This record gives sequence, structure tokens and C-alpha cells, in this order.
Amino acid sequence: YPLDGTVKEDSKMDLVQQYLENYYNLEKDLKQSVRRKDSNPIVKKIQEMQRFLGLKVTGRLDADTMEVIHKPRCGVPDVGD
Amino acid sequence: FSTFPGSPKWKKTHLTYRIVDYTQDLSRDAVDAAIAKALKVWEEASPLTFSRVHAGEADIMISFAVREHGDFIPFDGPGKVLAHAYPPGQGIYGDAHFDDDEQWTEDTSGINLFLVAAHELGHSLGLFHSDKPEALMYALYKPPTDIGRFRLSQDDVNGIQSLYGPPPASPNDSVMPQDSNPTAPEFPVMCDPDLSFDAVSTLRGEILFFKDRYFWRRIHWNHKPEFHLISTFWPSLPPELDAACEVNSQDTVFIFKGNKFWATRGNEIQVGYPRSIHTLGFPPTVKKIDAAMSDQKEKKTYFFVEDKYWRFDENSQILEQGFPRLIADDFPGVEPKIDAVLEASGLFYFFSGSSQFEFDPKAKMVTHVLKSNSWLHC
Repeated sequence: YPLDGTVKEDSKMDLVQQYLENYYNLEKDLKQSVRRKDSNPIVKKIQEMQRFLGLKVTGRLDADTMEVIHKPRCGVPDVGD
Repeated sequence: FSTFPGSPKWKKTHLTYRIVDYTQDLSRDAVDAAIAKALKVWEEASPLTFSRVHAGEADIMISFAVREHGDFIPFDGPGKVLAHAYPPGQGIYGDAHFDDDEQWTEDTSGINLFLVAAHELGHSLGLFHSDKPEALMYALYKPPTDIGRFRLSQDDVNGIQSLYGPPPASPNDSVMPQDSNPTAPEFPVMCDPDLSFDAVSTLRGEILFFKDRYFWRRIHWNHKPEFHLISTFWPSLPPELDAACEVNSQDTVFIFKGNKFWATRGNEIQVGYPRSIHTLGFPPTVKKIDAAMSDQKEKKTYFFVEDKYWRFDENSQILEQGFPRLIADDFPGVEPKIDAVLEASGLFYFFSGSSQFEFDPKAKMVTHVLKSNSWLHC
């Protein structure tokens, strides 16, 4: 069910974008166009997060990365002001 | 470790805290004990001390809340964000907020309050997140198997001491980070009257004072010298350096340890280093360099080894003939062994133990004897 798949993919992207905005200074006003997970700013931010949290730096939303995003943590950002 | 942008820190070492309200998950005594234990963790690793107030404004206000709680950064229900805290400062700054949608416990069956409080209070004191998974200041909640044996990691200790220095020396110093070795030297204290240096060098207008695994960085626009781990800027350099000197014409600092030396531009170690000091022309009898200084005007670099010194011509890139010469012959009044040497404003500063000899090369005499740490505004 591609539609169903898209919905799931979208909520995953929401979660990831929220995480990167909260903790890695991803610009909140990212245009829709860069919402795709293979867009450059997102890939760079995913790599920054993976590096900081000691994950394998793939730039992709692999299982380890998604697992970490769901883990309990401190609400203070990891980088930035 | 890292500190908040701009490295905000408390301007005092005695701080007050107040537990404004409580979670229903634990008894008040259990919450009081967890917070006190969390503060003690930082007390033992720094000169900071804390006292509790029960009303009014305290430096660190501790509270439990759910969802939106008045600081525009709402909590998110059970899981994910457990708590947050603000860097040192007035008002909300310094405060720590705990998400009461979590299940707070004294053990690790739920979210351990002591552990999260110790982390959040690290923020209240000025620490940002660490990228070391073993550090308390690592962003993700990672309860240790045995919470009773919790110790700060070396990274946490280095972080808090980069802001506030080490605890005052006391016979029963109990803080020994869990991954340190018992013979590890104490943290050097900047204004210790007996302080000596391993090496001193300029670097692009700054002056670096190396000691053990650390260095102070004196920046002309900042009265307070910064205190860093050598490994923070040069991860590949060993601790306890022997000598360092900047050759301005090459925008390079040469750093010596044992029979090796490195070249660095800023904090970039140059390719092809370390090299043997014997590639500079020293005889095999020279095992290490005690101190080095480069005279920018003369374009000569001086190397001091025990009671003698060599001179290196930066133009021809070779050690000059007629050396070594006795230090006592050409620098009367300067007593070997020399730990470090610095050239500034045409004068030479020889560091030997806790003393520093200011030498005027024109007058060929020692013009002042100072404490070694006089450059650090002690």
C-alpha cells in the first residue's frame, strides 16, 4: 500500500526532522523541498548527529540511528546556541 | 566535553539551590537525597559548594513539571525528553526542570533521578553535552549497571575543571575519575606559587603555557587565561612536553618531546611529523631538548640542553658552527636547568622551576627575577 508506506515514511521524517531541529540546529524553516531524507542539509545533519552520538556515520536513517532517536535523553541541544 | 557557547559560568563558587516542587513518584526525602548526591558529585570535582534554601530565589531552582511549563520548551510526555536545564545566569538560567511524565525511581527500574539530576546540574554549572558515551554529560540516558558505584568520567572532570579549576587541595581528596590511574598527577593550579612549566610558546599572538596534560592559553583580549587539555587541540601530541617554540616566518610552532618533534600550524599537525630531533643536526648524545626559543628578528632558534645551548639558523636551516656553548657564558645569571624559554618584546624569559629570569640580550644581563606564573595574572 504505497499510500500507507508514504504515511509511515512521512511520520518517520517528521520525527527525524524534529530531532535534528531540537538538538542539531537544523533550520526550522526548512522548505518542503529539502524534506526528502536524501537532501543535502538533512544528510549533513544526520551525519553530524551520528558522529556526536558515536554511531556509524552513514548519513542514512539506518536501524541504529532510528533506535537512538527513540531513546530517552536530555532536552538540552547537542550543538549550537 | 563542551561548554555552552560563550562558556557561561558562575562568577562565584558557593551556589544556592531550592527544590521548588516534588514528583509523586518518590518520597520527598528520596528526592532531597538524590539532588544532594547529584550536587556532591560536582562538589568533589571542583571548588564549587552548594547550600539549600527553602524559599525565595536560589541560583539553581529545581522543579518537576509536565508538558508546557512556562519556558516555551514543553515536555513531551513519557519517554524521549526526560529533563532539561539552563546554563549559569540570572532568573531561569541555572534552573533544572524534570519531566514528571517519567517514572522517577531511586534504582534503575524507572528513570533514575540521581543520574538525570547529576547530568542536568552539569548543565546548570555550564557544561554542554559530551560526545563521549562514558561521560555523565553524554546526551542519551545510559544508566550504569551498578548505580551505587557511579563515578564521574575523566571527561566530566576535565569539563567542570576547565570552568572552575580543581577542588582545593585537601588530604582526603576523594575525586579520582573512574578511568584515571592513581598515579595520575593532580590538575595543575594556575596560581600555585610553586608552579613550573614543561614548555612555553607563542602562537599567532597568544602565549601557551604547557604543564602535564594541560596548557593555559593567554589571549591578549582576555584577562583570564583559558585552561585546556593538550589533547583537545592536538589529539596526537603526548603529555608532559619538553619544549615548544614558534617560528613566525613559517607560521609554525615546533613541539618537542624526547627525541621527537612535531610541527603544527594552528592546531593542524603537519604531515611528515613527528621527526627525530637528530634530523636538525644534533649529535646522538642529545637525547631531548629542555627548552627552545626563536628570535624572530635574528631569524635564529635557540635550543637549550642541560647547561649548554645550540643555535639554529632559520635561513640556512642548519645548526650553526661553534656550538654548543655554555649557557652561563652567554646568559649570565640564568641558572640551568631551564624548563622553558620565551622571547617577547626583545627580551628573553627563562623559566626554571617556579622562577622566571627576564634577560636583556643587549645588556647581557638578567633584569628581573619573577614567578613563573606571572604571565597568568596571578
